Amino acid sequence: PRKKPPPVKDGDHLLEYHYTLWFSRKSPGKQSSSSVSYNSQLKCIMTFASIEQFWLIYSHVARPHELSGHCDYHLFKDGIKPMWEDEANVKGGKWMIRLKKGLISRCWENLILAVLGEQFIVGNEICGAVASMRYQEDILSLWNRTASNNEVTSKIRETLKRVLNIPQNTIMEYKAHTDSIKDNSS
Amino acid sequence: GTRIVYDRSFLLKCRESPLAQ
Repeated sequence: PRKKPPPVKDGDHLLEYHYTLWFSRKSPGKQSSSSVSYNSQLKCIMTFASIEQFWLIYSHVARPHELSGHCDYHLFKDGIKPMWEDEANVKGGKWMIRLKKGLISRCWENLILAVLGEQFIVGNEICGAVASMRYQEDILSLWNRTASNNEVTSKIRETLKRVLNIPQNTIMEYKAHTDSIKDNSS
Repeated sequence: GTRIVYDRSFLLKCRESPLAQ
């Protein structure tokens, strides 16, 4: 279940949206392709409403590179579950960026600061961001509401390139969630 | 309406604030 953000203190800087940070870990040996088991692995860490609340949480959770095994951080707008079945995601898609080991923590921080700071300027299109830690590589994803809106997805791509500070030759791939479901890749 | 926009350096500066500790 999601949690309410704590009361905002005097002097806190409010964010445009409230966000929830989730964590999931694939249990070894278990088949976890169904949304039921994925749902049960999702743990809500915290919902926050201000910059200061974000930093408080962020400084208390392990950074992505410190985690071992197959696990994910999900930072989504409050009220949107980090799964394609959510009504905000069902027509959406994601930009995926595969990263060599060693880059994920810095890139994840760059990505979420851009999301929280409203740097994408695509209205309410951004749903959330995911850091996926895997054995051979790590993957960053940025989810938006409308996969069919090319103007929005290219604008997101340009902002991603600017804020992430990743090598020029990094491959960025866009996938509609409906395609990920069809090819069973996510 | 107006959106609340923050750049990276401002967000990082807020990390130093006592409220974020």
